Amino acid sequence: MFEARLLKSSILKKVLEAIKDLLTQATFDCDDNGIQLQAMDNSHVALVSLLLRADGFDKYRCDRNVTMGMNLGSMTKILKCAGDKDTVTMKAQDNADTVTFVFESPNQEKVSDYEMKLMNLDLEHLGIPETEYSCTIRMPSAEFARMCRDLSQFGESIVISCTKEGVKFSTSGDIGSANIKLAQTASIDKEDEAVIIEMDEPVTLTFACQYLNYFTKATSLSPQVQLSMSADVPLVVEYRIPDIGHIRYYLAPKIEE
Amino acid sequence: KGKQATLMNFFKKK
Repeated sequence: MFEARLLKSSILKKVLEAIKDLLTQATFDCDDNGIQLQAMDNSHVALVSLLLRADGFDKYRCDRNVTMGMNLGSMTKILKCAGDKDTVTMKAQDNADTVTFVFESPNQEKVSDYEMKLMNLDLEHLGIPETEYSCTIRMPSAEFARMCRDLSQFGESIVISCTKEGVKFSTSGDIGSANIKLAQTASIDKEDEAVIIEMDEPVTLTFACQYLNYFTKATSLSPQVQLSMSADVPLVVEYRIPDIGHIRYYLAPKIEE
Repeated sequence: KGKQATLMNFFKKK
């Protein structure tokens, strides 16, 4: 038996919003520790790694490991039926071929359940080694979303260059070029609004704008985003979801031809 | 501009 209850369905709605442009289907792996998902987009350029820890749920029970292959389009349709203030419970029997979503309004006057067929997905998993990154940049997630949106008007790629002076995001295209430089926040009063740059080695890497824009669909999950970079390895864009886990996106860089 | 790499250029399949 698997059962996981969240007081706020909005977290699950936002998680889905954050992955559905990249993935059409994905496997949710549930065990004692919580729910994990790892999946690549069709072109194998980006990878989503989601963790929702058991202790972040209002109620969590998982007697046996459960693997649930879900069509994310269908899951999106179902979650649209939940009110933002509804609680949501996901339930599945051991070895079941369906999952049930139960939505309850705050006063319990409305209870709805939606059963969805599961899929047998044979998706490739990648082993991601623990990595010490040369540069990590923390910044307000809304600022990162704004930059990606602004720069993607000019070109298809964004060059991210992190040096001891700060971090620079650049692009160029038919109409011209654009650069945004961010320096570390001088005095940190509010941590959520700070830009914090840690750099051991300077790094410059180039990434496709389109994917960065997909990642920013996670903005509402967290006030801050962290970018981790090292030379010649994928970028990690991490949104920490308060009290429950994180969503990480890995993006392969563009390389010299 | 560079060529788009894939994740398999960096990570091994499990």
